[in-house]
Amino acid sequence: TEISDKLYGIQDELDELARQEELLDQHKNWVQQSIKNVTDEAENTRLAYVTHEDICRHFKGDTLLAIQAPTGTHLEVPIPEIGPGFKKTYQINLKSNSGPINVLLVNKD
Amino acid sequence: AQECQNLELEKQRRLERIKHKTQQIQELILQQIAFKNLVQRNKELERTQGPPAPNSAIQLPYIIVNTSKKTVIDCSISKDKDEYLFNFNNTFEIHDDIEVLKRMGMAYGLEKGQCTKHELAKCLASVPKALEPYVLDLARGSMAN
Amino acid sequence: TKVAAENRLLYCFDRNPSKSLQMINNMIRIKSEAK
Repeated sequence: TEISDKLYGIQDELDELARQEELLDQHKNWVQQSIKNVTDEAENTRLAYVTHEDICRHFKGDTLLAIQAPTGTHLEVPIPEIGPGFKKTYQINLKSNSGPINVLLVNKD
Repeated sequence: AQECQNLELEKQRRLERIKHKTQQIQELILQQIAFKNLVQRNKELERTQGPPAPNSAIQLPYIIVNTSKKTVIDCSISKDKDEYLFNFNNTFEIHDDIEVLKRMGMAYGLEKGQCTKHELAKCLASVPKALEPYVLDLARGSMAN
Repeated sequence: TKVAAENRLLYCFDRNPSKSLQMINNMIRIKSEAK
């Protein structure tokens, strides 16, 4: 009896969780649609920029590369080998199948 | 008893999925608030100072690679610029534009649960009413925790 | 040079969340500390 009571209890919880998950899926769609509405507005698209100063202010003292690439462009970072005899290098590969990639050195000074 | 165990596992899986989806929604809401705030800020700047000087601004979306000034970067580019190979002799970090907006404070510190009442009001006004509970959750520091 | 899939981390522009980049940053930091 104890286990069967527990069984019903868990089943009720699962039903409630299923309802919650459905609601979350709906909310996610709403947010994505809301973002799309905002970003699709031509004026908003034009005003969606940051200045070099903005970026330099928050990455003080670093060399900064800004990369703009078509949707779907792959950025790949091989996991460096460790151990004697392996050079200390880190790599980034960029590959686009739908147009050029723009890379800008932000803080030329 | 076996079925009980199976249902318990299913319950854990669902709870995990719900947690993940809630975080996704909160991340998307932060994106929307930060984007709207950036647009508003630039609108104000252009109204008072005019548009930014040529080549002094970067249009969204973009990502930033930052590395120490001492790092030597070797870069190979394919002819039609659709493939790049960078070799760094030191570590680097990569951040997307939303991370930069957060650092600029464009999400009012909501991602850290540190925004004032006035800023919270602005955040609530930036999202559809049905999504306000997520903003209030964020303001209570749910993402920071 | 081609690298085997399991020896690299990937990020896809406008498709992957910021978390993918955070994973890359964590991996680079851990590897540099290990070196």
